[in-house]
Amino acid sequence: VSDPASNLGLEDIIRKALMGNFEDKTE
Amino acid sequence: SRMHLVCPMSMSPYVDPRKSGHNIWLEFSMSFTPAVREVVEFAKRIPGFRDLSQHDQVSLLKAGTFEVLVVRFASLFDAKERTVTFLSGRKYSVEELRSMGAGDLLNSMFDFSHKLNALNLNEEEMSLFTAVVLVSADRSGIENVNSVEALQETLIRALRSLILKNHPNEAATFTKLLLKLPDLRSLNNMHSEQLLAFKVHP
Repeated sequence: VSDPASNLGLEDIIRKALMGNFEDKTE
Repeated sequence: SRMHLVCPMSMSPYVDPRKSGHNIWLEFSMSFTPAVREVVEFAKRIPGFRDLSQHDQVSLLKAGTFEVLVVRFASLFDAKERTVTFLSGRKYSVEELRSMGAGDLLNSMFDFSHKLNALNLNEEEMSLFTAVVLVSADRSGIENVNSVEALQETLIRALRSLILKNHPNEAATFTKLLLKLPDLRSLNNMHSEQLLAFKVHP
């Protein structure tokens, strides 16, 4: 789960969801 | 002092002051991350979106996710009752939320939601409008602007025909929808940084 204190968090989520290899550890 | 996370994607605006900032974000991410993923899955289904370069897909999503989330969660803001429904399903009044420090964004969201809901779009219209919102997001990070513009024109044409077909006596509906785009852009410019950067105020 990436660091929340920057927009990188959003881009991280987008890239993983877009590339389809999203490993969602939070679930 | 009590901490608040006044965002309807949380279960409640109250956060446990004994929890660390990181744990609070972790909890929030349980709903925010799937919401962002849903925006991406929605984007993937927009005809033509996947034909854009991967770089431009990411850029559009980074720039437009906030605006799509505003449209998607507009229905949580009940302008008549002056309440916001949080993820738990509980409604909080405007007065309550203001006492927690909610400010301009709350007013803007009510205003936006009221106007959008007044157009009575059906699911198909709302979906196509949301697609237009995404591809109309800020282009400063876009490499191939022509391809994004072509996709935007195609989607706007499709939205126009759909609205004229479904709302023959309400010619202004399409114009009102297009006028939502600058509203969303200014909401984005003014408020997305704080939300998307997850600054949790101690």
